[in-house]
Amino acid sequence: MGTIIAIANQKGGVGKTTSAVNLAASLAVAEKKVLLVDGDPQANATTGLGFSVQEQRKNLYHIMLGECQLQEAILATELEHLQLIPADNNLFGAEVELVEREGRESILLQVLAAEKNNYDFILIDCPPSLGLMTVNALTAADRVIVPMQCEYYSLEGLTSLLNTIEMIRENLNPRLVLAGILLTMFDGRNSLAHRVMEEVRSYFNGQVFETVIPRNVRLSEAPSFGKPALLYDVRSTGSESYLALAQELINRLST
Amino acid sequence: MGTIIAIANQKGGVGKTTSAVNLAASLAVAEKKVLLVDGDPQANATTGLGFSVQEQRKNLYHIMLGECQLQEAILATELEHLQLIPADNNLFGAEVELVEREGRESILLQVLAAEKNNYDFILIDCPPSLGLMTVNALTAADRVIVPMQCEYYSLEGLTSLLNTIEMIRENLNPRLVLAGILLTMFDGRNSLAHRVMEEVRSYFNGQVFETVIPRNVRLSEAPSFGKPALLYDVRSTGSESYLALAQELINRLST
Ligand SMILES: Nc1ncnc2c1ncn2[C@@H]1O[C@H](COP(=O)(O)OP(=O)(O)OP(=O)(O)O)[C@@H](O)[C@H]1O
Ligand SMILES: Nc1ncnc2c1ncn2[C@@H]1O[C@H](COP(=O)(O)OP(=O)(O)OP(=O)(O)O)[C@@H](O)[C@H]1O
Ligand SMILES: [Mg+2]
Ligand SMILES: [Mg+2]
Repeated sequence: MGTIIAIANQKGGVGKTTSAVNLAASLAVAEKKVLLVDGDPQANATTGLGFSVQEQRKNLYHIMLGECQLQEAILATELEHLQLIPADNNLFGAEVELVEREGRESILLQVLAAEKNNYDFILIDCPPSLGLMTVNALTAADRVIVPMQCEYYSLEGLTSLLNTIEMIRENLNPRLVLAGILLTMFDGRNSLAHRVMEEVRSYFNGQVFETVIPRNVRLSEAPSFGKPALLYDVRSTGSESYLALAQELINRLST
Repeated sequence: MGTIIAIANQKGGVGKTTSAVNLAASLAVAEKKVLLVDGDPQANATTGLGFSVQEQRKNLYHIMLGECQLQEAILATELEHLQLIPADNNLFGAEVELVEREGRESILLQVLAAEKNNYDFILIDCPPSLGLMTVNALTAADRVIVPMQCEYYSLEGLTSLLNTIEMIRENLNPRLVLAGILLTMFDGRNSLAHRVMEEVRSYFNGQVFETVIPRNVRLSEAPSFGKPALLYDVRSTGSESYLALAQELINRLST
C-alpha cells in the first residue's frame, strides 16, 4: 500500500518543486515505485523532468475536471520506477471552475485512492498558496513534507501553514501527519541561516529532518536540462543530500 | 496624480515583497509620498515594516469586503513619506468570498481611485498566484514591475505572466503598461545567472531595468528587524541597489 505525500508550503520559492522532483528521483533509484503529481499550474515539476507544457496532452487539469482517467495522463520518465502526472497552465483556472463542485476538496483523494496499490510513493508538488489545489493535496495525503528556507519570511509563514494542516486533519483528513520540516537552500556561511535553523529545531523538536539541503547551484541548473540532479550531476552536494533524504524518509516511515 | 504600480509574479520567492518594501522606502526618502498596499495573505510586507499581523486591526481584507474605508486602515511608518495598508491571513479566504461579487476584479481599482491624488506612488505587493488578488492589483495599476530571479524556473514563468498582463490590458485595464522586469538576487559568480540575464535582456530588449538587485544577506536580515534595508544598513549593496532602482523608475516615468 503506497504512501501519498504532499509537498506543501504557501511561502513561495522555498524549494517545493526542487524537493518533489529530486526526492521522487532518489526514491525511484532506491527501487521504490514512485508517481509524481504536478499540482502547480506553473508546471515546474513537468518541465523539470524534461516535458514541455502542452494543453492538448492529458494532464491533472483534465483529470480533476473528470474529462479523463488518471491512467491516460501518466508519463514514463528516464528513471524506470518514476512516472509523472503533468500539469498545465489551465490549472490556474481550476480553483474557480471547481468552486461550485460538491466535495471539491476531495477530488484528488478519489482520483489517487485507486492508484495507491500501484506505487510505493505518490508525491504531490503544491503551488505557493493555500487554495483548492493545496487543500486537495493535503486531503489526499497520508504525510506532508514542508520545505522551508532558513530565512525570516519563511519562518513567519510556518505557523499559519501548520495551523492549516491541523484544520485539514480535523475536518477533511484524519490520517494526515507531518512527515517533517525540510530545511532547504542552507548556506552555512550565513549567520541568519544558522539562527533560523536552531530556532526551528528547538521549537519543532523532532519534526525536522536531520538531512539539510545545502544551497547548491547544480540543483538550479539541472531543471534547465530537464533532469533531476542525480541524472545531471550525481556527485553534487545537492544530489547527495536528496539521496540521503530519501533514505531518512524510508527509515522514518518504517519505524 | 499618483502612479499605481503592481509588483507581481506568480513564481514564488522571486523578491516581490523585498522589492515592494525597499522600493517604497527608497521612493519615500526621495521625498515622494508613497502608499504601500500589502496584497498578500502571508502579510510579509506588513511584518517587513515592523507591524504584527492582527486580525482586529483594519486591513486590506476589511476594505475589500466593504467593511471599512481605506483611510481607517492606513498606518504610518518610521519614514515620513511612507504609509502602509496592512494585510492579514483572512485574505486567503477572500478569493472564495468575493467570487460571486459583481465586478470582483475591480474592487481595488475603486478603493484606490480616490487616493491617487494623495500620493505620488501607490505600490501593491502581490501574492505568488494569478488569482483574484493579483488580477485586482493589475486592474488597478498604471504600471507593473515584474521581479524575477536569474534562474530557469523563473524564466519559464515569465511568458505566462506577460500573457496574463496582456489579457488584463485587453479586458479589464487598457492603461496597464509594463514598467520593467527587475532582475533580483543576482549572483555574479554563477554562470547560470549570467546566461539567464543575457537571455532576458536580449529577448525583452528595453523592458528590463538597468538596475540589477544583487544577492545580499542584508536584504534578508532587515525584515527580521522590521525595517527596510535603508534603515537597517544603508551602505549595503542591497540597499544601494534599491535606491538606484527608485531613481531609475522616476526617470523612466518622467520621459
Ligand atoms: N538547494 C538549492 N540550491 C540552489 N538553488 C535551489 C535550491 N533549491 C531550489 N533552488 C532554486 O531556487 C528556486 C526556487 O526553488 P523551487 O522553484 O523549487 O521552489 P518552489 O517552492 O517550488 O517555488 P514556487 O513557490 O514558485 O512553487 C528555483 O529556481 C530552484 O532552481
Ligand atoms: N536580493 C536579495 N538578496 C538576498 N536575499 C533576498 C533578496 N531578495 C529577497 N531575498 C530573500 O529571499 C526570500 C524571498 O524573497 P521575497 O519573500 O521578497 O520574495 P516574494 O516573491 O515576495 O515571495 P512570495 O512569492 O512568497 O511572495 C526572502 O527570504 C527574502 O528575504
Ligand atoms: Mg514550485
Ligand atoms: Mg512576497
